[in-house]
Amino acid sequence: YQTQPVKDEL
Amino acid sequence: MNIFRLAGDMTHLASVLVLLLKIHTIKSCAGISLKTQELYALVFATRYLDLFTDYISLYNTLMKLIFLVSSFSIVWYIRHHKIVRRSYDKDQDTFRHYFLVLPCFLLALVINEKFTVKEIMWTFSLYLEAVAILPQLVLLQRTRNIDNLTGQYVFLLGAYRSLYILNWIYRYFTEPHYVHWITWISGLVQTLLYADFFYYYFQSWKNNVKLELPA
Repeated sequence: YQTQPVKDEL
Repeated sequence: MNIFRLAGDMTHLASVLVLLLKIHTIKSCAGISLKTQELYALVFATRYLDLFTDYISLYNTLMKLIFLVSSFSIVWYIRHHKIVRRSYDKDQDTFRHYFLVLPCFLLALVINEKFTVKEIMWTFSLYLEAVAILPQLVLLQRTRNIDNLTGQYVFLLGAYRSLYILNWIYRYFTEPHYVHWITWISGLVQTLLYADFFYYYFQSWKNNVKLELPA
């Protein structure tokens, strides 16, 4: 299952 | 982290520093829209809710803190600093920015990636950032003459999102499953809003004349 991509941008 | 993303963040940082420098050194906020600054403070407050919950990197945390502190201190300066506040022209800065907040929030309730508080606040901050520059652009149209620092501020602010678009294109081609339509579309709308300013900014730079926006 695809993990929710972490918000790595500003 | 790719070069476009880093360049974008540095450009964004530069825009905030230019503004803080202007306000702090000449103790004036002439030509600056308080409403845009308030919207930006709200954008950062709603976007960086994960500041203390999700640690991504020192760089990420540091930049979030810088943007939060600088945007709120700019609002404080314009509202409460005894000298700076006198140069704020509230009769010209009349854009009803609350009319931007509600539609962005409603849109975030409807169009989002996940219906959770954090995700909706994050999506709201994206939509709000796309339109946050409007009061400033309206003010520039009204006051017509633009002093250098204000022009540079708006230019850098627009340029940072353009660099982010290059970053999204780069990541789309290099990372599998990297698809964020909401981010991309709101970022594109934001950049397009600057398009006419960029045109006049470039014209004034090319002809080496003072930046004038047509009424």
